[in-house]
Order: sequence, then C-alpha cells, then structure tokens
Amino acid sequence: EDHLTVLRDAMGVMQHHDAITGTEKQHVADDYARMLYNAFEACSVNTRSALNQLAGERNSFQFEWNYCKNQNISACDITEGADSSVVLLYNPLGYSSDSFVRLPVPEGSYLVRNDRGQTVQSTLIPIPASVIDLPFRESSATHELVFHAEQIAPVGYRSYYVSKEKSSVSSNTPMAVSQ
Amino acid sequence: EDNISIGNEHLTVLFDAEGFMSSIVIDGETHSLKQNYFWYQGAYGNNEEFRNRSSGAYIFRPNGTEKAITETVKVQVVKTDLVQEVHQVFNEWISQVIRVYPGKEHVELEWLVGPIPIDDGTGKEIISRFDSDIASNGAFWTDSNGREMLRRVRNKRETWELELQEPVSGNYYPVTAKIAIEDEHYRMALLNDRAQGGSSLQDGQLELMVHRRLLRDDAFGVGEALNETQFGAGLVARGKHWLIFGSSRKDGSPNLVAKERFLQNQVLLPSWTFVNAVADDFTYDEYL
Repeated sequence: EDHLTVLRDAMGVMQHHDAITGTEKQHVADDYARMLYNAFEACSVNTRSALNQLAGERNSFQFEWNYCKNQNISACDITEGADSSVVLLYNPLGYSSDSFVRLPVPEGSYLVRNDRGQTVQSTLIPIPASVIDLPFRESSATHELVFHAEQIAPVGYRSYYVSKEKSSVSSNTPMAVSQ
Repeated sequence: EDNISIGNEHLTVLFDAEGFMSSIVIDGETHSLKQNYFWYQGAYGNNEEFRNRSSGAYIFRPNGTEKAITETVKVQVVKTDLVQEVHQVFNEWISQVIRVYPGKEHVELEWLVGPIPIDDGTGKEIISRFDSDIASNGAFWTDSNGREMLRRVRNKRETWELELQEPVSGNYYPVTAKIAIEDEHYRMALLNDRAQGGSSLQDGQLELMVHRRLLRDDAFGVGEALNETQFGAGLVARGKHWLIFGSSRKDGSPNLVAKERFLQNQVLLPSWTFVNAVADDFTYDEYL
C-alpha cells in the first residue's frame, strides 16, 4: 500500500495544470520526472510480487520497466547481457491479444521457445543508425530480436525462453538493402 | 530497385523514387498517400499586445506557412517474414521507421526527431503530415482526451461567425488518441502515443506536431522559452503513429472505426513485458 501511495501522490501533483500542459519551468519539469521515477520504482515491487503470485513460482521476475528504462532508445541491460532470459507478457485487456516483441540485443544467433516446447519464429532487425548514434546512448545492442507473441490470455500471461546460441553465424539476420 | 514497397496480406505501402511514402494499396486499389515532415517557424513578437505574442509553451503561433524538411530521403529496406520495414533518414535530426507486421491492418510509423537545430536563430515546430485523395470537405475528427470523437470543421466555430486571423494555429486541436478524416468512400485515421497538436489544413490531409523548440517566452506565465536541453543539446523525441486507411462504408462489412477502437486498445494498453535474466543452470527444460 505504501508503494502504491508514492504513485498516488505523484499523480496528485501531476494533475496540476502546468504538468498537464507542459507549461512548467524546466527545473519543475525535472522535479516531476524525479517524482515519477521514484513512483515507478516503488510500484515495481508490487508488479513483481503480483507477477510471481500469478506465475506461482518463486522466481524473481523483474518488471522490464524497472530494468529496461532505456527501451525507448532500443537499449536494455538485461537482454543485451544475458545468455538466456525469460520474457513474460502480461495482457491487461479483457480479451485475448497478441504482441510483436522487440528486444534490444547484440548481433548474434538467438533461439526463442515457448512454454509448450515449441520453437517460435524470430528475426533480428537492425536498429537504425540514427538511434545507435545518439550521443547519450550507451548500449551494445545493434539489433532488435523480433518475435510474435500470440494468443495472450485476457488478464493473463504468456512466457518465452530466449537463449543466445553459441554459433558465430547469425541465423536470424535478414538482408537489408540501402538506397 | 526503383520502387520500394512493403506490405502484407491486407495492404501494401509504396515509396517513390525520392524515398517518401507515396501510396497505399488496399483491396487491390491504389490510393495516393504521401507522408513527409515539415517545420513551422515560431513567431517572434514583443509580447506587448495580444497580436504580437511569440510562439511559446502556451501557444502555437507559426510565422508563415510550413517548410519541407527535405526533398529526398535516404532509405534502407528490411524484409522478413515477421516484419517489413523501411528505415528513412530525412536529415541529421529526423529519421523514421515505417513498418508493417503480417496480419495487421495498420501501418506503424516510429519517428525520431531532434535535437532541433537553433543555430540559425529560429525556433522550429516539427510536424508529420499525411496527404491523401480523400475528399474530406473541410471536416475532420479529433478525440476528446480519449473519449468521444468530435467533429471539427476547418475555419469554422459552432456558435459564432469566425474570421480567422491565424489559419494554421486557429485550426489546430489537441489529439490525445486519434485524428481522422473520411469521405463517402474512404477513411484515414492516425493514432498517436502521446498528446499532440493536430489538424487537417487541406482536404485529404492530416498532420500531427511531434516536437518543438522555441527561443522566446510567450509571456503567458512560465517565463521561459520552450528550449529544453539534455547533455548540452536539444531534446530528442521518439514516438509512434499508427495509420489505418480503408473503406468508410458504415453498413458494409469492414467497419474501420471498430478496427481503430481495437487497435487503440492494443497500442495504448499494450502487453506489459517482463524480462528475467536467468542463470546458466536454469535450462529450457527447467523453465518448462
């Protein structure tokens, strides 16, 4: 409850008209960002706990928003650094949904498998140079690993096991044509 | 290849020789659909009277009409079974990925804009504009904070005779979820991932403002120019637009508005992605 209240408090402040319209001074905008960051961090404890109860396991899942905050610049410490990872998608909608997952990774060969013992088709798509060259971006990811998560149950989840293959030849990389 | 295209079983997006999106093929019919980035120069005033205020945090007030960002676009095409993409570079500070996923009836545009240069001493407001052959007759629809779609008519107000002094900003409306146009045959809708200003300044046209950097305060209270920086440079913004184009037939089989609603749910309430790096001894069998 304490964690949720941090976000409740932040949202209360965000209802100020300056935060809604973006007409606050820059140092106030920075402070709003700080408050929201702290609230995200606090609530991630709840999401992780809820997910672990849903999964019925003791594995400590890490909510991506906590640890992949740079996904908007196609960067993620976990997916870039791990040889194997579990990716879990929670569908908040009241009906079955699907999602094309994009995970920032270094170039290589990857295998995506689902929870029914099946290999899921995946591909590597190059991250545009305009993103890779962003001056403040510190990431080893040069590609996004793309796969299709299908039939995620309403208010339910589906998980995938992603592993980096030892083979040095990339089997996922498509050919790109420049003009 | 001279003619680039990406697509799936529902649609094909065509690009011209200059690298711009030029048309879309739906149900075997080709429709003109151009997309480009433009910029408005922010107005500079002395703020002493209302008619002489600068463009700033509170008001969008361009000085004149829009200017095209570029005449040619560098492109890279990536085609796979899971996604087809065209990576476009408009200039040093605007790039975009246009992608189509199999089975999907929309086109995704992921834009990257910034840092907006100001070394020429002018504030700039950047828009993404779509030009179609839809005879929209001055009307367009914008959402109202995600609720009902409101009909807007260019150069018109509901309850008084309008004599518009500022034809661009006077026709801009807030768009927090969707902006759309249609005629009796076709309909085009744009969904966005954040609140933006938008309009339809010509029939068949939709535009959304994606980024702005201004050098004057507009004297409405904030006391600062809208000139944010990070690491010593202007902000870079990255976001998405989702484009749906198709038949506007209300009583026919494809109800485009319903598809837009489902897409809106999917993109604004997407599946939450959790990632967990696992130890070497946590094998796939153990995972199963």
